[in-house]
Amino acid sequence: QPLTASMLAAVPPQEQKQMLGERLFPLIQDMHPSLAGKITGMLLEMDNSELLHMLESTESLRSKVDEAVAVLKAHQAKVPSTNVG
Amino acid sequence: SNGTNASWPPEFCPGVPWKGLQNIDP
Repeated sequence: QPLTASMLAAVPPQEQKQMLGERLFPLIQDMHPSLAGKITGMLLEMDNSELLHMLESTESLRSKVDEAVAVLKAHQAKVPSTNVG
Repeated sequence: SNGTNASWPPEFCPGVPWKGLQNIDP
């Protein structure tokens, strides 16, 4: 059953993000299995209307995921942490 | 204070209540 704006409107904001995340996560996991949780977390900061659009359009999702991965990698490069490899 | 934000972004875990909204700084 596809997620719709009216379904989202019926629940509190926090729950809206949860519902969107549950739908987005498996799609993102297909593209980037190891980063899916982080990427989903980043995308959930966007507007719900954008997130709904991404659920409808794989192309849109893919481009946003690509952007998120680039931002994430740049961020990880700046933060000193355990660097393997 | 320590200005690094190493835990960003908040990680979404399926089945776990999302609390990312609480972490958003204005």
